[in-house]
Amino acid sequence: MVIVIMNQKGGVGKTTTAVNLAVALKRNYERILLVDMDPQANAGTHLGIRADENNSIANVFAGTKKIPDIVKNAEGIDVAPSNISLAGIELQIVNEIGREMLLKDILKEINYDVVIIDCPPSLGLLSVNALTAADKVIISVLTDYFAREGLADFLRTVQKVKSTLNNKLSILGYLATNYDNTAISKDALESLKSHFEGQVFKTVIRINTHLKEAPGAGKSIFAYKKCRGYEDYEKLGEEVYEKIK
Amino acid sequence: MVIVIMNQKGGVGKTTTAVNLAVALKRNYERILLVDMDPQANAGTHLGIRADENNSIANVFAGTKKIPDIVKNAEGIDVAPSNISLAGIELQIVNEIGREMLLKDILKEINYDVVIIDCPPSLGLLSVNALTAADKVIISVLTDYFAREGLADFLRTVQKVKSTLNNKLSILGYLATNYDNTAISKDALESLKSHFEGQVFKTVIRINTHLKEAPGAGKSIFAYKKCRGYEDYEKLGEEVYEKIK
Ligand SMILES: Nc1ncnc2c1ncn2[C@@H]1O[C@H](COP(=O)(O)OP(=O)(O)OP(=O)(O)O)[C@@H](O)[C@H]1O
Ligand SMILES: Nc1ncnc2c1ncn2[C@@H]1O[C@H](COP(=O)(O)OP(=O)(O)OP(=O)(O)O)[C@@H](O)[C@H]1O
Ligand SMILES: [Mg+2]
Ligand SMILES: [Mg+2]
Repeated sequence: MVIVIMNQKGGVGKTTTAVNLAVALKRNYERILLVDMDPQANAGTHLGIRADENNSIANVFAGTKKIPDIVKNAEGIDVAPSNISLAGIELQIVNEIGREMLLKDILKEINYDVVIIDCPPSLGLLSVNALTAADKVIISVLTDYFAREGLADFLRTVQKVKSTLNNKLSILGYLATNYDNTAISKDALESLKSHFEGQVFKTVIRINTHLKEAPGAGKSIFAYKKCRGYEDYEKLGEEVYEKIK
Repeated sequence: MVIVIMNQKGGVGKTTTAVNLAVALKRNYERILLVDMDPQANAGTHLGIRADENNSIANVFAGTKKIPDIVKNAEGIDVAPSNISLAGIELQIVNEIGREMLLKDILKEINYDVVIIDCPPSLGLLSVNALTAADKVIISVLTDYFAREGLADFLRTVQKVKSTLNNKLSILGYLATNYDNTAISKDALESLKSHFEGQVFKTVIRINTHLKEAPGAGKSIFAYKKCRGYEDYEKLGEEVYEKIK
């Protein structure tokens, strides 16, 4: 089961969700892989993992390494880290035949119960590769004024990928993040629920400073501190498990 | 004077800074243009401006319109709005000769005292076009654990543009945003100041819910409410004016 965490809007909690959901699912699954498809490489950094020049997902795309060569382990999950050279890969593959299927082929060779993919804030070829390789998509949505901005464009891209490259792709749900009980947050959540009826996760990730601090300690929220963020991502893990089992 | 607001990290306050700084500079300059180079088009939306299919910056890149045809006015500044078709333009221009100079040539034909350019969260061709057209760069940095992540990659890109495409390009400063007095924010600000000595703006943009609400009203912070965000961006406007006059 391959789950992609996406939204081309920046800073909406994609990496925070990818890392903490991957660790939360460890309660129900044996083998979990977190793949970082963002050249900013925040998913790896969040768990204290930095890939050197020759051991990142970019090298796997370049064909010089395989996933098992580059994988590192943290808190019981495997992590395929990225680094900035992945941005170079995106420009290089523009004219390659089958350029959207590269990640799908890479993941065919490995065997995990669940693969979680963190994406960059864009709808470029790296994100399209992730959608083509995916079974499910979780859309991380910041509960602010811009919350629903761009979701129509995002859905058009998902539809295009589904109809031409990957017909098994479907939306697992919309996840509201950074919820802070203000009028703007409440409006954003309400408008999300009314526009995407039945597709919004019951679990809402509340704003919580410890979620911001955990990456500084190189840990998921579960290894960092028992707090609102820990409860919310634990609940999300359960809700996702119920939907995919 | 062309100023670009950049950082490939998402959600760090680029659009909030671009919009509020453009309006703040109205106090010292007559003619100000805000150009939205992000296909998410948040800069326009922030001021209640949405470009239709035929009247966005994408049409100017496609050569079917000029800047004066698409410009709208809000709070005394001109805005060249974007829309999602700009993402298509980025893929189309990949093989064009002089693909990095397109925006520079577009801005040659118009006459403003200050042009502010909002960028997408990436270092792709749209951002490179903005750097090539720019005199100065302001780097918006969220004061969290990831604050300095990616800045080395960003600086490499700036150096490359400066040495091959635009030798007048220089850094105006690093702007700390979403500062909230927690240990993580303080650490981030201290580490920014020690790494980029003398290049960090004295003005720090504090976290302020009204900055989140203003886009919902289609207004800059100056037209929305007198508050911390108003004071901070007013101060930034003065500091930027002192540096560029
Ligand atoms: N629920 C939350 N409460 C408080 N802070 C949060 C929460 N979720 C995320 N953050 C913080 O917000 C910032 C952005 O989050 P994150 O990096 O996960 O977003 P992203 O969508 O992955 O960003 P990008 O678009 O750059 O990849 C980080 O500092 C993170 O720690
Ligand atoms: N100082 C602040 N206090 C509170 N909220 C803020 C502040 N600055 C920005 N925000 C909010 O944070 C969110 C992200 O800000 P913004 O859209 O300006 O970032 P960005 O860097 O332009 O994002 P992207 O990478 O997607 O273009 C928005 O909801 C915005 O209102
Ligand atoms: Mg991220
Ligand atoms: Mg923006």
